[in-house]
Amino acid sequence: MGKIIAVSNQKGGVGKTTTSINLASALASFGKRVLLADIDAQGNSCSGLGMTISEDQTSMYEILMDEATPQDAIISTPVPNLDLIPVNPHLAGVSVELTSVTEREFRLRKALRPLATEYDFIIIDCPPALDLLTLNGLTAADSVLIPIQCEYYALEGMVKLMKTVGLVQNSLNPELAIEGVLLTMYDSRTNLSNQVVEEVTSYFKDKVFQTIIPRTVKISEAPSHGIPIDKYDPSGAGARSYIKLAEELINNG
Amino acid sequence: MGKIIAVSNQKGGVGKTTTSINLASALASFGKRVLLADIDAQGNSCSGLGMTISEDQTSMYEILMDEATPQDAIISTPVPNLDLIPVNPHLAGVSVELTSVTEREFRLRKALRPLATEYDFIIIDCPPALDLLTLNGLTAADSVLIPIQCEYYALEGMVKLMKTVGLVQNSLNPELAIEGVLLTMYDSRTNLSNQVVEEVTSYFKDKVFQTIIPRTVKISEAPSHGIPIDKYDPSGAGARSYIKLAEELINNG
Ligand SMILES: Nc1ncnc2c1ncn2[C@@H]1O[C@H](COP(=O)(O)OP(=O)(O)OP(=O)(O)O)[C@@H](O)[C@H]1O
Ligand SMILES: Nc1ncnc2c1ncn2[C@@H]1O[C@H](COP(=O)(O)OP(=O)(O)OP(=O)(O)O)[C@@H](O)[C@H]1O
Ligand SMILES: [Mg+2]
Ligand SMILES: [Mg+2]
Repeated sequence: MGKIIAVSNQKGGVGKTTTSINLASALASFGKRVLLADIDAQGNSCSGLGMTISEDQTSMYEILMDEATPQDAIISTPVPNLDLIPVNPHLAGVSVELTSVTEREFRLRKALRPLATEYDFIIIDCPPALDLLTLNGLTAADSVLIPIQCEYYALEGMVKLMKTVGLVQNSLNPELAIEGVLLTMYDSRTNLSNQVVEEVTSYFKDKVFQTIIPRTVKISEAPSHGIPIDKYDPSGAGARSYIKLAEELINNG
Repeated sequence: MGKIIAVSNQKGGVGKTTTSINLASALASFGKRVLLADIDAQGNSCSGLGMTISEDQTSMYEILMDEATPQDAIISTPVPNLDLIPVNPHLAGVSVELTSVTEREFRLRKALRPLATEYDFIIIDCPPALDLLTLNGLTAADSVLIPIQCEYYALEGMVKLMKTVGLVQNSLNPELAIEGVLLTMYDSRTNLSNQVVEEVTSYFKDKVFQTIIPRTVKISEAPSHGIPIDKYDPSGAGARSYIKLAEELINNG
């Protein structure tokens, strides 16, 4: 059975999409069959892979509204072994449209669970909010991967995020585990980065991935070419760090 | 009458909070009376000013729920001429709690408009979402200031943001103007930064502030000391850029 991992942190701009795309691509390069499910209405996972989604393309919106099956929406990407469920702008309205629907938090879980036989990994890119879409992601997942930027505000949000994860574990998804905490945009030259690494490691202990993702210009450039970092700059520090993360994840089992 | 400016962009991590705090502080340093209203449940505007908010402190939540007046919630900050309406975690639940309430988008406007006689500027720090809280911010405001990070994904969200601003102008707040588009985290050494500046300037033309905020380590360090950049590193490039932005804003009238 494949593993479903939600990439989530309500703090904005911490590297959720960057991690979703580059981890998915690195896992695929090891021959794993990977599905990237984007549940952020911004749809950055799609554009970061160079995919432009037409208005009539079936997307995550139709799946959550029970108007289509995942099979209708899944598209292949230029990356071998990597498929994608795209987003269209209507997704922004889902929270309101499903307001009084029972079990609205389970829609994504119902859609993705059957796919776990066809993929080794399903990666869910969550929006920067603790909203219905993120709850769907945490409810569908076996585990949650938490990117934390090596910056001051990133620490602040941790307590709130852990509270939400706890709430989901107590009700919607008792099996939800913590896959790990990933330090991103690490700049070894700044005190701030090193302080954050120390604080996060002492707070999360063995839950912190050994792999730390450095801040590199190549990582920030790759999406403008629509290519994951391990294909865009294969020998660079950015690609090596996401490959190492994929190895760590595969070894964690 | 004081001017109410919403700082908004649904893309995460583009510098909304950093701009809200540092612009507010720079305006205050010119002798303007400034109120910083935080409507992001993360509450980064409070912690970036070194303020810890106790559980029983009246906050934005009680104002939006009609349980308190702004006067009950306003607190002074260590920065002369700068007051703050703080946030408490309950704010995250407001969208759900006000689901079927009429005129729920006007709650902040009703609360802040009367204060425009006491302050020269009211700055609203919005969350990374196009949700009820952001709609309250855009409905309360005279104008919207849009921070855009000099990175690839930042361009993507512009079309969606302008659509939302248009919707608000057509219904909730016909007076809403665009105060300006602010380029943030500019790194002159990267092609990406320069490409984004070119694209944003050709898309928004004279709506782009002349001031561009550079990416500096000091700006990212300042919040961990709870001090705005113009007090933390007064002679640095970061402080100078926010002072210049304040001047531009005051001259725009
Ligand atoms: N390791 C890195 N080095 C350099 N730039 C990075 C790195 N990781 C992410 N970035 C850049 O930082 C910005 C924020 O990253 P990203 O969009 O992946 O974060 P996010 O958490 O998905 O944001 P949102 O909260 O809006 O969904 C992007 O412009 C991205 O290209
Ligand atoms: N000009 C700058 N130079 C260096 N770092 C910056 C700059 N502006 C912002 N930052 C840092 O980038 C991160 C994101 O900024 P900030 O939190 O202000 O963005 P935001 O848009 O408010 O995020 P959110 O979407 O979560 O509300 C923070 O860690 C901040 O310290
Ligand atoms: Mg993202
Ligand atoms: Mg913010």
